[in-house]
Amino acid sequence: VFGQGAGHEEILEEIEAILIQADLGVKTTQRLLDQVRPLVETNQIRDSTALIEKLRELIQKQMSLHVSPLKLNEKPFSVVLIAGINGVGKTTTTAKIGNLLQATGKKCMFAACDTFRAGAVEQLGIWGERLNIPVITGSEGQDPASVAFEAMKKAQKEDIDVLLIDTAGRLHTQKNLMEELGKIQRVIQKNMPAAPHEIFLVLDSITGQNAVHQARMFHEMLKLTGLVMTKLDGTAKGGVVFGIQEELGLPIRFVGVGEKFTDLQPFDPQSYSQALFE
Amino acid sequence: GLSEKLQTAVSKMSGQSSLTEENIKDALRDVRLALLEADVNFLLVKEVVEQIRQKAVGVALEKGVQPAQKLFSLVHEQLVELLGGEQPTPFQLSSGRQHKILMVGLQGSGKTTTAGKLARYFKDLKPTLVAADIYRPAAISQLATVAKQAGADFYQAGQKDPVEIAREGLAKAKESNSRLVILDTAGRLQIDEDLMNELIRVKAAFEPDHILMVLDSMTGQEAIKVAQAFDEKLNITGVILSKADGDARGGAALSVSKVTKKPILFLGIGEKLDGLELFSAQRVASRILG
Ligand SMILES: Nc1nc2c(ncn2[C@@H]2O[C@H](COP(=O)(O)OP(=O)(O)OP(=O)(O)O)[C@@H](O)[C@H]2O)c(=O)[nH]1
Ligand SMILES: Nc1nc2c(ncn2[C@@H]2O[C@H](COP(=O)(O)OP(=O)(O)OP(=O)(O)O)[C@@H](O)[C@H]2O)c(=O)[nH]1
Ligand SMILES: [Mg+2]
Ligand SMILES: [Mg+2]
Repeated sequence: VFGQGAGHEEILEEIEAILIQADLGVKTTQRLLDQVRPLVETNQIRDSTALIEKLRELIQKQMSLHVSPLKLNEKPFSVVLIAGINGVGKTTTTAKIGNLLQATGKKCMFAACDTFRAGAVEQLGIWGERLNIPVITGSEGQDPASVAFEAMKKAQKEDIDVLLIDTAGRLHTQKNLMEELGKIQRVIQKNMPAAPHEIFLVLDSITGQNAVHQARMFHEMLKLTGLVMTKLDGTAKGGVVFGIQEELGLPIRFVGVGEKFTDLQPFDPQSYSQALFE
Repeated sequence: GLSEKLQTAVSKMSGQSSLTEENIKDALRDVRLALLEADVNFLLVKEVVEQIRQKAVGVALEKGVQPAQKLFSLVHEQLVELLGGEQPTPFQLSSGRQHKILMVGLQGSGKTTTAGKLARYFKDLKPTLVAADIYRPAAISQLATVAKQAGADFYQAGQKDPVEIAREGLAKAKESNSRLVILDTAGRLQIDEDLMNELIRVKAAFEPDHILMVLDSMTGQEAIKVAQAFDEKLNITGVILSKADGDARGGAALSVSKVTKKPILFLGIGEKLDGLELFSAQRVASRILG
């Protein structure tokens, strides 16, 4: 039919623009469009609205495959390790998760294992005060692994249900700091072989394709059990996480939607996929 | 990186006497891909590739210069130009008067740390760091420690209105003969009307000579909207890209330069206060191209 060919490419290009601007990345976007191209070319999908709905459904379906229960009922207690690059929201997220678990009746404890950054221990300490959650701290510059070790001992003593370990921000390219993280994990494991039961990488939703590198390196060092996306109350869509999940198969555990300790939600593939196209 | 990719894409150019529409088509696709993978804004990529295409078509290939090399250097030149040019005048502050710097940006971008880096960099001006982030837990304590590490004076007034803190900080700096006052503010979303209005009020009270937006080097497609909003509301005077010591390609630099037309002054290259280097368009362009 006259002009039909041009229509197909235009529809696909319009959607390509949306997905790339949502930070899905070129390759991930290509893969998604390749899946729907046959439908467009055979006119089963005739306009961008229909294509958006098809893709939204595809994305939601795919992300729903990576849902698995959290290990937060372990005995004697569960250990959650929070990691990520600088400034993404680890400390705030630690507080938010503590609040969430406490509301379900779990006795929580924080370990302030960022012994490096100015004001870091104090920052988590204030969250602990606000939430009435005890915070284990070490001395300035103390080996974070030894603070983690002390926290494990304390959690055992105090009959804690969940120990949340906040760590210092570090770039995935800083070899010594990544090894420090590995050491923290090993020290925890030595004390309790199944721990840490949950190892979260916190990602800032505004991050571009570098998030893929972050995820790969942190996963390689720690064997992550989940991702947390923060700052989704901003304008960024966090599209990069879709490709990360495709590649590493990691569940997205929570999303941060603000700076208050209540600003945490479970990840919902439906609203995430919908927001990508808004 | 891109230069290797171009070798393959333009190998069919060999033996030709100039770059043509036809023989650079594949190469331009590679350029587009490289820029998108580097997080350069999607619409800006379209514009940049078109600019390059227009510059490249008809360019004669000098003897001994590979077509791929020629195209790559055209691309590189174009990026350097978009980033403010090869020899931007390095940011300087004269010692003869007082200077006021207002730090602004999104949450976690590196404002507090960068404020300390600037204080250390301009040590000779006897800088004063003023704590106007009244929201983040331990923000004041963080800046106090940073000030100590930078050898700078420090002013805080607890949770007072940031406008008051700015005025009081200026008064303190005046009486201690400090010639550089750096005001650290809370991180905020560019869409947060109340907090953006707070910043507008702080600006009016503080009357800064420099309004520096700190932006994370690994910011994705949204960099352009963020920079535009901060610039429209505040008329920023410059940008500092933080966490440039990672392996992010840093395409946000291009987006920010293009949309604000304000200079990128420094790159943050580490967590310690000596982790600050003058912006180099050449180096950032090379990195974007990968
Ligand atoms: N708007 C918004 N801001 C957030 C969110 N999560 C964290 N923040 C803010 O981001 C900034 C950084 O948060 P932190 O918790 O200190 O980040 P961090 O990863 O612990 O930082 P480092 O320890 O320095 O690496 C703070 O201003 C937080 O209030 C979120 O979901 N939304
Ligand atoms: N590697 C690296 N880390 C940096 C750089 N600049 C800042 N950081 C780190 O990034 C994190 C956030 O820095 P802050 O100075 O607290 O950021 P901020 O913008 O003041 O954060 P808010 O006040 O919460 O908005 C900290 O862990 C810093 O040490 C940099 O250039 N390189
Ligand atoms: Mg922290
Ligand atoms: Mg700050």
